[in-house]
Amino acid sequence: CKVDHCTRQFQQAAMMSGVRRGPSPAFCVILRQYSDCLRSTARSCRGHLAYHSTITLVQNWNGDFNCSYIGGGSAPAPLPIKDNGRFRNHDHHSTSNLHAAKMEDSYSNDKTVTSSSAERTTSLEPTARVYVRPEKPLNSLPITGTNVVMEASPACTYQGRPEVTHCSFYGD
Amino acid sequence: PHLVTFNGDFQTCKVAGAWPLIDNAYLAVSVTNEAVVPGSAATATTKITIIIKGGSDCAPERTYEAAVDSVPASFVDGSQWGGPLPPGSSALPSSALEHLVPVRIVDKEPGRHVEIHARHLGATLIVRQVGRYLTFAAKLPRDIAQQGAGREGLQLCVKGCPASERIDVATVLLGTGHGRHPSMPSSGRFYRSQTSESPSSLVKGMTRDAALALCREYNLTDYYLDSCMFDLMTTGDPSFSLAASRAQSDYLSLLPDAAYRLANRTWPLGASGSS
Repeated sequence: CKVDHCTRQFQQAAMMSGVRRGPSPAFCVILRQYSDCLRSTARSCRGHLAYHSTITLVQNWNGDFNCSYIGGGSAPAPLPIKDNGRFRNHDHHSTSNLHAAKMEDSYSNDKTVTSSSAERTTSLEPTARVYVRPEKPLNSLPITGTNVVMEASPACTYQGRPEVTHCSFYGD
Repeated sequence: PHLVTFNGDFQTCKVAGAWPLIDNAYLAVSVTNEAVVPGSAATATTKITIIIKGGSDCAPERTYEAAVDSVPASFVDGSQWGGPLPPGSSALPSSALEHLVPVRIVDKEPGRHVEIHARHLGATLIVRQVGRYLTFAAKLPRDIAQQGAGREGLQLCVKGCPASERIDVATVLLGTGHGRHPSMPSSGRFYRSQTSESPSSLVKGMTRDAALALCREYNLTDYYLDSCMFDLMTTGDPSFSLAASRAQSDYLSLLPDAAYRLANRTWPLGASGSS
């Protein structure tokens, strides 16, 4: 599994071009190369934790920074996320459902469990969304080995009305 | 204690003993209050119990208990977080895991200040020990907070204190005596202290001017200024000014538009300068 090799390539390319992470064509191009590299080693990375986490991360960045629309080559195939019994594509421009389905295979056990638990929750709808803390500088990408940082659990986030209220009890 | 309800009512209550602040299908918070000065109706909180109710894959049952000089940074079962882990994260270090689960405790100041985050409820709960007593603050989505509002039963945060338990802060601050609650001290009266080292010593409530000077040091405004003065004039214990300051800062940090809800009043009720 060459996930570390792909990550090093990505970091070097980012550092040499001086591009910052964000919705820019230059970053999308580098992200696209990174995604291609990861895909090329997919077969040997079946079940490799860091690989699967990295793939998810790259796809989320692709979505966060709209690389499918900004350009930088065609977008990496999105991972369909099962939501309430329906497959919902993260990105409407998926290149091939079959390819995505294959990728789906490599995750399906985890995601399905989460989603099905979503199906069982009451009115509080969890989301199946993973995203990263944006302020991390590019050169300290938390992608290698066990050093993966994910920001929010894909399930169990309050989805009701955002209006909040406060109660406090203090003093004598 | 001073209560700010979910509806934004500011009340001062006796409520000696154990009382429920929040009690709905998702969350239960109860407090135990003891008289701060014998002979006075004023009480303060010495114990807080919080139960995050289970019932779904997302919501692990967790119970938290805090008492004076015992504000742990863990639930009663010793855990500091709970709930399902996101797929593929089990290999992460525990310090990273805590950020990913629905329920977790954050130790803000060991033994003094903890925050409990229940992401599946959108809730943040704050427990502090200030001086010899505890304080509590909560931020909840309105539809969670109002859940069960129509039901029978007490929920001080939802319905406020029963009328029989309310104390009129103005009678103390105005010091008019007229309509003053018989057990309320006018400024400068003496009470036998339970909180000082030598129980036999007498507590002298602060005078209005001394209380105002101390409360002003914390830039308190509006009701928080009144409650601070009430506490200092009742007990003479300066730590209550810090408690009011912490309560105001929690209010400002937990509610996005809190600053607009507080009047920028820097004179207490009834003071000549409060034009």
